[in-house]
Amino acid sequence: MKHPLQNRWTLWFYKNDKTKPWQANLRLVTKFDTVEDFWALYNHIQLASRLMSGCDYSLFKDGIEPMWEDNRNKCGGRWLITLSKQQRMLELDQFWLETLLCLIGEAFDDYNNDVCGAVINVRAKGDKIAIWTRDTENQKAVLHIGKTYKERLGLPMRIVIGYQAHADTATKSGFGVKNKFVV
Amino acid sequence: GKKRYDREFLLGFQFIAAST
Repeated sequence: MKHPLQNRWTLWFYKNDKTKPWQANLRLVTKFDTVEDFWALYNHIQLASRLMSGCDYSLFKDGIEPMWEDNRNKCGGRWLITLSKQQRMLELDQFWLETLLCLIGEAFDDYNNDVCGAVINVRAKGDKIAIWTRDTENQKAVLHIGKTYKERLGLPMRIVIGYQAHADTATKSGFGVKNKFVV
Repeated sequence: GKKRYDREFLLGFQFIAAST
């Protein structure tokens, strides 16, 4: 008897091939809806720290595609964790696993429904991990998710993490995107 | 009911899953 999760989740893998459009590089790996099947998958795939630069993993609720354009993402945003190069060895895998456990374990109390998924970007210039939520206007939900997430990652008070609207990320880039919330 | 699992509970299954 396996332990059912509240949601069915889909793991996606993105591998950068500059000759192809973005969406052609995105692959659905598998779906799962039990604790046991999550671990069978997690134990089978590469750790994020061992992926080639330019690759992403995304874990989203079933039916939500890991892109801004999806109906359930387009009004939303993300709590973004940016990591230094040094953190890849020490913290990247640990932070990503903690992110996954927050998602599948439904760690956000009354606001789990606001969570769409999470993305990890492995990049030479610095890795990123983010939890995506569905509506930037749901301030209580966004802030609760951010505070809980920061606690679960064990980030100290002095570290500030920011929440950015996808609509802003899509039109601006890099440091031009301003935080809608911080915790 | 809602199925919520804390991290220790989830972590407890990592290697049980691998051995089955």
